[in-house]
Amino acid sequence: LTGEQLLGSLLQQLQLSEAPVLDRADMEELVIPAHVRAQYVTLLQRSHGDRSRGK
Amino acid sequence: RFSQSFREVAGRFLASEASTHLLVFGMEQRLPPNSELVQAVLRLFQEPVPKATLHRHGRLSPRSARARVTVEWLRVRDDGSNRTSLIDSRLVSVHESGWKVFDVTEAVNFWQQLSRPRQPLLLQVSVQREHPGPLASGAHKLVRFASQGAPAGLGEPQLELHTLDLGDYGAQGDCDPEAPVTEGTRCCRQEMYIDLQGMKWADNWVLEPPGFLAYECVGTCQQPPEALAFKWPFLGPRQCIASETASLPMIVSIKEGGRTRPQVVSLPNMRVQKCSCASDGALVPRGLQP
Repeated sequence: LTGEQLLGSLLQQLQLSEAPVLDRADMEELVIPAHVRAQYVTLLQRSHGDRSRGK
Repeated sequence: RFSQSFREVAGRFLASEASTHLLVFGMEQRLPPNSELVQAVLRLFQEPVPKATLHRHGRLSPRSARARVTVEWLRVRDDGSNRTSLIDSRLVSVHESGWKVFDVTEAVNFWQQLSRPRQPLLLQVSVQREHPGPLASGAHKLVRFASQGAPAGLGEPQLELHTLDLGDYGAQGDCDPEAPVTEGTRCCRQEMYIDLQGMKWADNWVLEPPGFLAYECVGTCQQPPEALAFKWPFLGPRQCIASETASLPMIVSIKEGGRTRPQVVSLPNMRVQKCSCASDGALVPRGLQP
């Protein structure tokens, strides 16, 4: 897995053509709400449990 | 019927007059533990048609002297209902006799997915007309396969299971972190850390995680003996590949209407869970449907 592949998958998932350029100022004010963090943790736990079966 | 674009098409039900046989194979302990099924072959002995019988059926042209033999896997569900899955189908000629071979690998793959205790492997063999319809030949009535209890066991149905011992031909789990990977390293899963903080495109965009263990499959796989490669030329060399993967959740910042907000996304197949040796061209087992 390379950084480019990861970027490609992320762009595809978000239906973007290129990575957005975000200001540091915007980010400094950004707080991750509890429900978003909870959703992330749930997915993280599920991804450790579930395995997708390839070839 | 109600559209001008389509003409009404009438259908007719044509009875296939199939003769059906159920083959039952007790499979428990037939497949060695820690082995990989390469191919399962069903061998049925087609009995010769007596000349007098052929004569009674009149002259059958080579095309009309064929019947379709279909093998289906039969599963009895917990509620007692049956479900069949098409496994293999081929045409046989009534003028021939001898062993007919069917690839039933998929049926055994399905059977392996059943919860224990597993029912026996049930294969339903049906012999049908090659083409349905009133003008079709009756060749299918002449096709007979030897059944269990044939004189001196000659021509009894056989199931051949070809397996590879994964102790020799499989992967070895996780790599030894102390040992460097060389050409001789047996297929294993190696730690590989993806550092997102070190990637410029991820700056201010990817909020979580800062990095993750992706793992990669490294090393080589032992190749089957040449005799097997000759037997199954459709199988490519065995390669060390990611056989099980997991998704990677992320929190990214999204800019919408001048505002930035965090969003959760999940990227599929980003982390390797298991590495295996697999032959290119090998059957990818289908998941068992309910």
